[in-house]
Amino acid sequence: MNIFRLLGDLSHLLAIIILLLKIWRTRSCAGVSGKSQILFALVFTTRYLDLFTNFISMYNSAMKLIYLVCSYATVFLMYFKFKATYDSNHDTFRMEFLVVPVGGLAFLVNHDFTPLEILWTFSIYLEAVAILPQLFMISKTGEAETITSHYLFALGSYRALYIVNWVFRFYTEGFFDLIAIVAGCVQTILYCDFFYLYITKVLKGKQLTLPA
Amino acid sequence: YDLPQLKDEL
Repeated sequence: MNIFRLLGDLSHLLAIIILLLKIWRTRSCAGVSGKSQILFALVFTTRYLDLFTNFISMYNSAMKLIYLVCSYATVFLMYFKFKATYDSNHDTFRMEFLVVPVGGLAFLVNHDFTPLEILWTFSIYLEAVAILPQLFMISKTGEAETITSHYLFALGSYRALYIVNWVFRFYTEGFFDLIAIVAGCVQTILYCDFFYLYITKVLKGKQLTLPA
Repeated sequence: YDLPQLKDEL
């Protein structure tokens, strides 16, 4: 474990908590893409199948459990408890356009052709594009609530910090996982224009609005 | 390159 990965995990945890609290306290999921949340729940489910078979550390197991519980709780709140506030008209990105190609790629490009490894690879590729429905929804509505932009900033920062972690691990341990690195770079690049808007607008106290 | 070790990252 290194400081970059720890900060990355905490940023990820912060993002998940911010979103869950936003929905729970405002009792509304306006402006949030339920499809992205479903994809994130799928990412954690396919990635953490080794939760009970492969003990790394208390930290590792606890974080996996927290991510799984929070992601399913968010999906539950969005599609059941606060369903009336879910903006399905603007959350129209076709998830199958992501899941099918990612599923195919996971079969073709992986480290080891075993079920657990292919599912892990699938979760890595899927996580890289899982935010697209959310970014697409913001581009359609042309704006995002400030709390949602904080959520996205924390979520985007997490994988950017992981990239620094991978550079650090390469030089200190000689460890690198090309699949995770390439997917992590794609994932972070997808946030770039949002990062620009966040830093130039939200940090100046303005509303995050996309140029129509 | 060497196969990635145990999946110790989240």
